[in-house]
Amino acid sequence: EAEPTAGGVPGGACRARRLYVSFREVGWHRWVIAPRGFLANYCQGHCALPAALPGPGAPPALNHAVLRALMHAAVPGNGGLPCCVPARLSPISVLFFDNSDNVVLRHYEDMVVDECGCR
Amino acid sequence: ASAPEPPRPAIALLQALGLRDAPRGAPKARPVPPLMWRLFRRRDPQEARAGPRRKSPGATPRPCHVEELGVAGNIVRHIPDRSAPARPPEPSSASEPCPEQTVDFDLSAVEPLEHASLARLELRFEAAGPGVAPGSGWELSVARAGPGPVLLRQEVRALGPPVHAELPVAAWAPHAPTPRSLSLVLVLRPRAPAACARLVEAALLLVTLDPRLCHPLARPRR
Repeated sequence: EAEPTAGGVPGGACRARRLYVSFREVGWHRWVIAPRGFLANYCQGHCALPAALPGPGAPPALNHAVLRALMHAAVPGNGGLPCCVPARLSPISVLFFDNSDNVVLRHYEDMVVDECGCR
Repeated sequence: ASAPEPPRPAIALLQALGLRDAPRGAPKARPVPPLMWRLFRRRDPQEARAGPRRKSPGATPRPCHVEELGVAGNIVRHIPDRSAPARPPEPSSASEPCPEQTVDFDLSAVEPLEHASLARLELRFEAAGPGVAPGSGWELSVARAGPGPVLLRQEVRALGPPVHAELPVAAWAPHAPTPRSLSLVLVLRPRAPAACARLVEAALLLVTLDPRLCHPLARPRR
């Protein structure tokens, strides 16, 4: 399940959008014990000024991203805008049965987008 | 030359998660051990965020470390004993040693690159007959099947409750790769003359670290 965007065009400034990955949808619900799925989210939105500048509490913008946004504002079209990408990620754990009848708990880093930024 | 067929997205995702192939599915009669549930609930940030015991926002678990067990690792396996249960015969007299009981663990699921950081036996014994509990307890000794030294000796105060016996990793898996199977011989000796006890449950809790899924710790922000 993903947060709908208006008419397929990414709406608004760069930010995290909701994306829920359901293990049942992926067909893993028979061997994954928990969780049933997880909020992976994704980044989408434009990075023109002022969006390229961080909001309150957001990670600091890269100077280079601000520079590109400024360049694009001055001379649109060459070099393009910065990209909206994950800026802060967090891990998940998955509990499952493997093919040797073991109960396994695996920990995966960088699986959930908590924050997006212009880079 | 024809290039290998690109993996289908589901297989690619499995590989990204460090899994060789999709497991067949839950074994019919295997409950999930409570310890594994507890470790999962403590470990999964989304579970922790959603759970009633909401942790303080700053307390994300250290990457590649199993807090509750206090060792490095990002994979915890609860491996059942696959040897056939055997009923130890009663020794003819209390002075004879109790017979050995063997356990056998299939470690073939452990990848060559994984380093073992903890191997803990989860055992449960029961009295072989009525009125056998010696007040002075028991001594458990564990060795690998075949020739070789005793890996550990440990006191067991009472039968019934689970007995945890930690195998020294350096003794059985000094370096990767971990052996594909592990056969152990257990002897539970009563300290005072009494009938022998029977092993009724055995599992191995194995913690390993897969360096491929472990990012170096993030540098502190300047």
